[in-house]
Amino acid sequence: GAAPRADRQCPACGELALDVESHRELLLNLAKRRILDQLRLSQRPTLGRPVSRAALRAALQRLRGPPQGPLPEADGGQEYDIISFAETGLCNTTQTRLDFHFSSDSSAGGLEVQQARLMFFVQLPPNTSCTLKVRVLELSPRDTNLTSATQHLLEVDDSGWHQLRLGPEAQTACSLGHLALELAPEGQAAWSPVILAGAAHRPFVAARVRVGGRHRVRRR
Amino acid sequence: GVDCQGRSRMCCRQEFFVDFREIGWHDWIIQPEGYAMNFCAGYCPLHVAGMPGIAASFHTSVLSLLQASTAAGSTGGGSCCVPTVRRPLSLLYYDRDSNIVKTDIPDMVVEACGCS
Repeated sequence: GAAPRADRQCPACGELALDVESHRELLLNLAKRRILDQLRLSQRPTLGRPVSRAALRAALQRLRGPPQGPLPEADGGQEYDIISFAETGLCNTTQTRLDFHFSSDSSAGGLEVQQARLMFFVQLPPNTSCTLKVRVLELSPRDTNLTSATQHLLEVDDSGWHQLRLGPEAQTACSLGHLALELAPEGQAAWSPVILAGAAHRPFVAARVRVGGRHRVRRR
Repeated sequence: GVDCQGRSRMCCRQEFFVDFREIGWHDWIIQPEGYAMNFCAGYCPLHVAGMPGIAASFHTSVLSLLQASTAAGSTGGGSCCVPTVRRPLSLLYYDRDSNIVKTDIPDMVVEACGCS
């Protein structure tokens, strides 16, 4: 076709390489746009609640643990690993309430949570153990919580980090953007285990999420 | 592939590094410190068309010239300088709920260029 106009030379098809310095602003904006588009973000996030370096380091160290088993085959879409730190709500002696928020920035295609596990730090008196009950709270439309039938029991026999693989109800709650959990000791323990929530021991959920994949139709 | 040097005219890879601190994104992108948004630019004469990088051997160039002259009548379109090797960009960042997100964005970094 006609030779492209000089001010719209496409550097790829045979013109002089772009003079980088005189186009710096253009290239920086292009890079920003490209990264935001690939992350399905309309603009860069403004951080609501800053995360302490100690919590970041502790979470990343925990995630380096053994891989969590094979994932369903990738059927397109972008995969993300998300660490969501708890907002600790009711923290009284017998119950601990943990709320996690998953922003649905990447609204295109919706979040498909493939795996989710809860990581939390328990302080126990020496030579004791307990059974912890973890309940997934179902949120009714008005966001008042109803305890659901879903609960997990977890044997805890020493202080330290513990993890619990969460089931489909919790994964669905993550996909919908808000997961609420309640931890309480099972039975009448003489004392109650303490779920730590300080900077370096903040409970978190680690989720493997896919966005924009073609949801497989399960054939019966 | 070949990296562009000075006023290079042939198809080459132009390096361009975006420092996240320079654009004020270092507060929400934890790792890496920047993004190598390299791109391809330069001439692609017909006799090097189809070369993976243009570091073609002399022999290949002669053969290609012969092909080009015998096919001179062909009305094929121009050959363009395009990426031939690309790799993903791994990002660790905060989302708007201050969750930490890790993802690998495929084909974001151009490693080599060549003539289509």
